Amino acid sequence: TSQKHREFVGEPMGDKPVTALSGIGETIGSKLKEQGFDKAYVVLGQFLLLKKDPEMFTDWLRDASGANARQAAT
Amino acid sequence: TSQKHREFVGEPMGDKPVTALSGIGETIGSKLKEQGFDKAYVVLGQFLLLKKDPEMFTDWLRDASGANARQAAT
Amino acid sequence: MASLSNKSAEEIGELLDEYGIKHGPVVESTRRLYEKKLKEAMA
Repeated sequence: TSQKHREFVGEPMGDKPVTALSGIGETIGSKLKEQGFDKAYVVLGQFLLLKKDPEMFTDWLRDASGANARQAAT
Repeated sequence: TSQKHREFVGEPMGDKPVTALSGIGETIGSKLKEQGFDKAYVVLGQFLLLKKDPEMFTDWLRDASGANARQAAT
Repeated sequence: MASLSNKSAEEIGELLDEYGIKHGPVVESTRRLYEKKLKEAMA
């Protein structure tokens, strides 16, 4: 996993911005922020709501932010 | 806090049913399950999506399950 | 005003901002609550 991901999982999520999530760069991050997903914990909320289903979550992320398959999967 | 709550926070949420949440009895639990909130982590997801806003979350819980103010606040 | 349920999530979000209602993303599981909050604010 990327350094970014290790940093992220290494400490409590707290109030980190959505761009702290591995695979979420500025472009995707800004699209998510527009829709209210400004913090990492809000994206986690959506993941939980989707019953932690990776495929559902990836689909949602692509719809919500135009992320491509690889980024979404990360 | 209630014994139920202590048990709940004392260990990882994992796959616990929604009724494991303090203040959620069978009646409220079944209404939440009908709407897909069958696991405690899904309700947590909703709390995060509501930006951890206690008032919004309480309102949502009352709407979703008919819980009264006290139960929802718990 | 066209009923809220016809509006897009984005439009609902803009209305919530307009009425000063603190909110998170307008998604399937939060939309009904936010529409209710808006109706209360508009009443």
